[in-house]
Amino acid sequence: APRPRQPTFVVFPGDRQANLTDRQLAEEYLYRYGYTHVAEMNEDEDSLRRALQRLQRRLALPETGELDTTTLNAIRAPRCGVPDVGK
Amino acid sequence: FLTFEGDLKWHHQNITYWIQNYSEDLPRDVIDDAFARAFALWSAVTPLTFTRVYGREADIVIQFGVREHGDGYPFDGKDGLLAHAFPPGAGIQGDAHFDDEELWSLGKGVVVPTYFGNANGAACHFPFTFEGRSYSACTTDGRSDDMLWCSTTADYDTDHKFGFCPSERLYTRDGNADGKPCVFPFTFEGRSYSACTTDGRSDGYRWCATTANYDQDKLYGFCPTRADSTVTGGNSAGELCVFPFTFLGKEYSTCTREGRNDGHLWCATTSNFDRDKKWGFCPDQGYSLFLVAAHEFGHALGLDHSSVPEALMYPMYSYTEENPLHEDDVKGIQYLYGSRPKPEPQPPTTTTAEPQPTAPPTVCVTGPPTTHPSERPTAGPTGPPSAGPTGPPTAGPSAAPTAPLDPAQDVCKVEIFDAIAEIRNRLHFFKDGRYWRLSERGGRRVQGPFLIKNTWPALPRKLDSAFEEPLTKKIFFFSGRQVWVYTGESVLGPRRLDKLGLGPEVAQVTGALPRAEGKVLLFSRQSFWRFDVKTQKVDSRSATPVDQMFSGVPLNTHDIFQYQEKAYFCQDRFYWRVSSRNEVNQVDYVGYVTFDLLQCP
Repeated sequence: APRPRQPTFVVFPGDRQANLTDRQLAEEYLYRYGYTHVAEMNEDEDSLRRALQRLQRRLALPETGELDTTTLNAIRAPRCGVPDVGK
Repeated sequence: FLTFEGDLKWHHQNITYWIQNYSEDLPRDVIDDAFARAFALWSAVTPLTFTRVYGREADIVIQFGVREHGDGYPFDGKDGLLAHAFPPGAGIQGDAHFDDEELWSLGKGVVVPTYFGNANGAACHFPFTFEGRSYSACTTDGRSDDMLWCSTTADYDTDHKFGFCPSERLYTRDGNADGKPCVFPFTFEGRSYSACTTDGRSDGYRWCATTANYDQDKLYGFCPTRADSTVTGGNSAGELCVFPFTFLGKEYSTCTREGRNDGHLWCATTSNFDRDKKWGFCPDQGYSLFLVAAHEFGHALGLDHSSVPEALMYPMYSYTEENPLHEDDVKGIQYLYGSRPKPEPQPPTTTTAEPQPTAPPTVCVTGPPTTHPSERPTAGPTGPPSAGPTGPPTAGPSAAPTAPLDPAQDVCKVEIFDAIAEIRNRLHFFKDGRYWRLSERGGRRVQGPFLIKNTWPALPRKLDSAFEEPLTKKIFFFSGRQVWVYTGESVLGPRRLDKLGLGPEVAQVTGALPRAEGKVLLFSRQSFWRFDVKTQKVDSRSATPVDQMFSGVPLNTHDIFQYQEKAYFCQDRFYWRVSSRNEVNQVDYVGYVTFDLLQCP
């Protein structure tokens, strides 16, 4: 039988999101769509939790304040670029 | 729903739009059509009208762009952010921008029309099977002339339906060569070209000469887009996959997921990825331009994002074949602009009505009834009320002119009709044993309700569909697995659908479209058959998926009819109107049955 091989993942040039962690992805999303401001872009867990709750409320997701699977799926979903909060 | 801060809105109702440029993912007429249908959704529920213009003065400028495209809000490559739009106002306000690094489609994969072959121009079906192998793009396999072809059904080996794919070897567009194909090699500025080129142009469009020497003959055309194998995203958007290509020392002849952890199919756009690092994503289902445009136009009209996941204005994309407007969307837009205006009041019909004859007369009443009203018109704002709560309209008008209509009598209260059909050049609306007739002579007017049993006594209360055969004037009625055929007052039936050659897999006939030479297309669920009126049989080999010939209509339509030479596909309260030009069927309007056809308030 063929031996199962470990898949090789490659960094594709121009593939911007490939190397972002879930948290980085979420932070970028929260900022882009108006849930956080520049001042909140730090390592503060509370500000992330509050921003996630705002997002979850706005998108009618379960309000866990966590970067759970449902929230991550929502963040990865294709969407409109108009911010959800603010101008 | 939410509106933008300050309830930004247009202060005029005749909104104009300009399609500034196009994506190459879809034929231009399909893009035009998608935008028109998206606007039609909003105009169906507001007093707004949308007119296409050709200049910057338009209220809504529609543009395809990539990355930073001039407004300070850059797109992000494939997936993620799809489009954006600005709230109403002058300048860039009201404009809608679409990320051209997405694959734009009608939501179900690339749209590749075919030419010649034996499929009457039907679109390619991807993937399709040929000699046991699956193909997700047009191929030259099986041919010795290197012409690209595809199957128009899922299985070529079984169905043998095919057509040739858009190719510069088949034809060119625009230019000055009458659509003649490219001639390779051709000479341009002393250089020889063996493929389409963008050289000599600043707009990136690929072109070729249609003779061997452009410098001498100056004949050229633009090369058709290979939507089936043009990559999106990556670092080679717009280029073609090159097969085979080498990746990590291994050769690939199709798109692959190797090397990626997101499952996306990709290919190299040169023969060696390891050396050139040029790549892009292979075509997938794509995003429905119609749905995304409908959402963006919501912004352009003043709606902000909704928190209702089922609403069109929810920020995330999801594909649906149904009318995407949710009650929340309608409430939102009507908060800004109000609802669709009521139709002009009809002339008062103050008549002394006579009892209705058992069968409607064949003579139309064209003006307000004055002497011999043969049937009572539907009550308008000032018209007479119906006679009784449940009975047929047999008595004269009641004394109380302000009494409300019984909902069963009021055609405008019917949400979904059982069947709609054009009979004797008038549209008939059937519901629960009653029917109404739409007369367009002397202004649009609805007559009825009449009892089906009074006119066609053999029929059941509940019909699925009906049609009149234009040559013989026979009227076919369908209900469940039964069919009745009326010729004047004589009736044949009920007969089982088996008599027509429709087997037990056909539970009901949901619609019919008369065609030339005594042929009719009979629909059931997601398929249709060609029916010969003379032999009264369907061609059993003619079963065809609806979306193969009528792209852009919902698949779960419950009624299909023809009216004034256009096809109507009804789903819920809405209809998709399809016109046929040059044998290409295209949705040209989406509307409400009651508002748009019956002109209900």
